[in-house]
Amino acid sequence: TIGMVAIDRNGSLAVGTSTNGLRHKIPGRVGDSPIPGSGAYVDQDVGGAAATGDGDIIMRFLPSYQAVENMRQGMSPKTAANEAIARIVKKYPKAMAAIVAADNAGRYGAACINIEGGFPYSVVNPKLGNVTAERVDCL
Amino acid sequence: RGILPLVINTWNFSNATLNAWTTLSSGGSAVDAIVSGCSTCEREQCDHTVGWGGSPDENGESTLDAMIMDGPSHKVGAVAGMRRVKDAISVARKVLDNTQHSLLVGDFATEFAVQMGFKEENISSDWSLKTWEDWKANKCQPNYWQNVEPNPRENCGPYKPVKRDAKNENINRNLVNYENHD
Repeated sequence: TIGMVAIDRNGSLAVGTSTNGLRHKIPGRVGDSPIPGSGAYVDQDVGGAAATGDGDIIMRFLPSYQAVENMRQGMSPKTAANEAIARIVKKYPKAMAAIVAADNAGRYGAACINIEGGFPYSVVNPKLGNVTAERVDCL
Repeated sequence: RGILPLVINTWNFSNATLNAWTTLSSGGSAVDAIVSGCSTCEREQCDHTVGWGGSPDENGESTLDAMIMDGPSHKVGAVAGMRRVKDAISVARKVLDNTQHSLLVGDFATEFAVQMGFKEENISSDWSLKTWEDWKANKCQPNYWQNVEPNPRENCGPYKPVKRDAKNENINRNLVNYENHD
């Protein structure tokens, strides 16, 4: 799955996801990716987020919505992502999940659980100049 | 302080990031960038987790899910379980732009896509078919069934429901990993 947050030069935000889901799924099964608030969510007044991992578990927590709401309450994107993922850990400590989040000022962060070696994500802004691979250690 | 514009995406799918960034740099909107970036992964079949010819289901079929949410309008366009059409994120944008709905599913999403001018075709690949054949040869392991018979840990289906056995539930969630995820 790819989940993406974009902010254009006018400051407009959008989020998106695209996936072919899990291998060997029961036919008809759909994960979190196409569900607003779960696979991705955006509020122009706050920011956006996109999740990846085990969609059957992720969709039970709406982590993208939660991360945006956390930023609305004043958390940084990094802290907001951590808190959203921590809710999953509490109920499903073995689930794999990760999230990227960005506020509408362009600050960004990420968090994950149960990804060996940490969670890689890709980011670019004018300061970075080029597409940059970053990685965050999991909770 | 933040810096705009910005593109950030899950996993190290750098070509998707780059194409989304190029779209923004040439004056495209955030929604344009999402379509450009996600379409890149659909074409490149990123890690076989995005796009056509990946993640076969128990019948060997690949189906696609995609979603766009636009910040200023708070509108959503999405497709789920879409069959036989490759351009999932582009179809999701058609749902966003050309309907007042948010999510279309299954064969009806396919019918919508065809009506919007997308091609209906076989979206299996050599990789997805081999993955499926290997899975069947391995007694359909792993799979996501529980509380059914015959024992889904040792047998293929079809299955019938049996009395709930809590100790046998959710034991296979670790089959979701770096190369197999939503």
